[in-house]
Amino acid sequence: SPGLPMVINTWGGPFTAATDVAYLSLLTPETSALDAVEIGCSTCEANQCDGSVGYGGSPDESCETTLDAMIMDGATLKVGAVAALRRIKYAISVARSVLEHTTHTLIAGDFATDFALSNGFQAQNLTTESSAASCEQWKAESCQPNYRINVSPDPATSCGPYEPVALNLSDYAASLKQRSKPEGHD
Amino acid sequence: TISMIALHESGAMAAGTSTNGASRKIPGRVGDGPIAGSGSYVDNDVGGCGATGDGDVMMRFLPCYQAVESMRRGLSPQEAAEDAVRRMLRKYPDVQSGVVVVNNEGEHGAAGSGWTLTYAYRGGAMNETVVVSVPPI
Repeated sequence: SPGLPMVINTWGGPFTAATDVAYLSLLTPETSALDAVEIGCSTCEANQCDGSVGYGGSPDESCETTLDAMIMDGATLKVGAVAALRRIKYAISVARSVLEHTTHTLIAGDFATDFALSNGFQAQNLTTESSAASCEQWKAESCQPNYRINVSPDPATSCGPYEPVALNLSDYAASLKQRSKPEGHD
Repeated sequence: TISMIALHESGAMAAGTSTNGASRKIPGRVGDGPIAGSGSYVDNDVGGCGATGDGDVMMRFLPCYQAVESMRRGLSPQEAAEDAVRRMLRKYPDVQSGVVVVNNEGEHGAAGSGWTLTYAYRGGAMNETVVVSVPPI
């Protein structure tokens, strides 16, 4: 242990700016552990870190970027979280608002956006030129690879729209196996 | 995904996760990031955990809840991280995963699978952040 205060987070490289900002914030007496986590994750959201955090990354099939975030207090085990948050850049801060201004744990989708707007956050387009271009290229390459299985047309060769097809009940487990999946991760 | 744990000088702890999820996901898909116990978890009495990886798989195992509870039962941060990853590997040998674990005294460890995980930390009187590279199990 390097001693307290301390900040630790997944990934190095572009993520260390978040580590530094969060750590330095803890040197100020009035900064709480929750503050430090929010400050650190917000830094990553603003910097987009390696592209897996914040706006303009990981577009979905419709080319839209949506954000997931949660924040947890180790004293009370209270959690605030947002999932599939649309059009709001600072997801961790919205999660903090869920923690501090509701007795809920998780708010999702368009309703999470409505909640954010009602808590003073601004709606913004989360798509960037880069994310739009990568999504268009994916579509031009027949939407390969993707996460669909057991649909028609064949998701291994074609874009949607898709319809479900009957599962092979004689080999049910095999029918649920994942095909090669897109690069990237949460 | 960034998943972060902060330890205040007072002993108070917090954890959080922020991510834009998986590329090319089906609209509406949510990964492990906002799920308590999966993307991160923390208990002042024990320690905290942050995770990254294939959220569709990881959220089925709540690896951070598992890791913190393993520490509560006496495992070290390193042992708890490895145990959480091995539980996923038993069912999903190809899963890309990473779990970073720290106890409430700042002792830390990590484990991953399918890639070389890295994590960053800074504490005490350190002048700069240190990055640790973790070979896959």
